[in-house]
Amino acid sequence: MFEARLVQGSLLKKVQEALKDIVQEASWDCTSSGLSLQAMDGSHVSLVQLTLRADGFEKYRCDRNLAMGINMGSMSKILKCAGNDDVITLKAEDTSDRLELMFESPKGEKISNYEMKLMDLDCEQLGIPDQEYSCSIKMPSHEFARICRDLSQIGECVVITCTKDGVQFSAKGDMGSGTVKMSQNLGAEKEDDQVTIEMTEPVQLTFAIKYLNMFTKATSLSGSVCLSMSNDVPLVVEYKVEDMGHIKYFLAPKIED
Amino acid sequence: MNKQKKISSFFETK
Repeated sequence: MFEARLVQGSLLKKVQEALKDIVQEASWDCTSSGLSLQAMDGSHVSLVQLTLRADGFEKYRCDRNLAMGINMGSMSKILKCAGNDDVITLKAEDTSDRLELMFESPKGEKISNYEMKLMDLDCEQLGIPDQEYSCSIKMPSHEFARICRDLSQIGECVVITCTKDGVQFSAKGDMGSGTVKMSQNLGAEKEDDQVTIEMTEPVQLTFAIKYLNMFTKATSLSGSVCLSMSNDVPLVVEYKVEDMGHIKYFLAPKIED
Repeated sequence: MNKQKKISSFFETK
């Protein structure tokens, strides 16, 4: 039996919004330690990894490890039926091919029950090594979203350059070019408004902006975002999910032939 | 010309 009750159901709605444009089908892995998911986009250029720890749920029970194959479009449709203030409970029997979703309004006067068919998925899982990065940049998530949106009007690629002076995002296209530079700003009143840069060596990498724009669907989950980069390896874009977990997006760079 | 790498070329299959 698997059962997970989340009082702040809006978190699950936001997580789903952050995943659905990148991933069409994914295996949600349920273990006693929590829920996790790893999936690549259709072109295998990016990968998303979600962790929601068991202790972040008000109630969590998982007697046997389960891999729930979920069509993300269906999951989105059903989660849209939940109100933002609803408590969401997920339930599945060990051998069932269905996931039950229950939405309770805050005062308990309305309870909605949905059932979603699960799929048999044979997903390739990649081992993500724990590694140190040459640069880690923490910045307000809305600023990152804005930069990606703005520069995507200029060109298809963004060059991210991180030095001790700051981080620079630049794009070039037929109509011209654009550059946005963010400098370290430790004086901001709110922690989410701070820009912090930790660097051991400078990094410059080129990425397809369309993927970064898809990652920014997670903006509403967290006030800040962390970008981790080393030369010639995938960029990591991480959003915290309150104090219960994270969404990490990995994006393969474009590298000169 | 920059070539788009695949993410799977950086991580090993489990």
